[in-house]
Amino acid sequence: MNIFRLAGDMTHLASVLVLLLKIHTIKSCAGVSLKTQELYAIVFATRYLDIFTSFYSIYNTLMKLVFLGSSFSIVLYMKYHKTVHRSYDREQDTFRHWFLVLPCLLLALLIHEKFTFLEVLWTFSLYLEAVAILPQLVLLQRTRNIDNLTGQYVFLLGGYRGLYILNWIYRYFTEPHFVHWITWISGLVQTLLYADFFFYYSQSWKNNKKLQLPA
Amino acid sequence: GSISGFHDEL
Repeated sequence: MNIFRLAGDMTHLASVLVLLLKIHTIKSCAGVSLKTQELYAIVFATRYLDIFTSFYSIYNTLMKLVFLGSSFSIVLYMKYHKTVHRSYDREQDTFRHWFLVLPCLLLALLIHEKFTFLEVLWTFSLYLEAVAILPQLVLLQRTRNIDNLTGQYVFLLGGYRGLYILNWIYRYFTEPHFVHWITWISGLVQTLLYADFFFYYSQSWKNNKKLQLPA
Repeated sequence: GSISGFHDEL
């Protein structure tokens, strides 16, 4: 464990907790893409299957349970909570996210480290996580205004990805044979997707105006 | 690193 990875995990934890708290306290999910949340639930469900078969550390297992629990409760809140589900912007959140699942599954069947059930699903979860934010970014572009909590959510997610890249660089130089091209490339693609959002987010902070994303 | 194929990162 290194400081970059710990900071990355904490930032990731903060992003899901910020979102869960927002939805729980103001009983609204305006501006949040259910599709992205569903994709994240699938990402965690397919990545943390090893929670039953192998134990790495208390921290590792605890964080997996927290990520699984928070992502599924966000989806359940948005779909079934009597008040929250009414604030879900169904007409705007129209990204065909199921079209993302199949290519990621096919790619995982083609490119993986080991051809085992758990490993292919783990690789699938990496590819899916790389594109899971797309429905949320599209929704932000559509609704054009970013209420600051949703913006914070995406900002924290981007921060977690950036810290993970630093973590990989650190591990590459400190652990002799730490080479994981699949993780690195899908992680890089994911981080690049946030890049333009970061640009507009920083612009809005600099000019202290409401974040307007280009159409 | 993947210790015995195990992924130690979240």
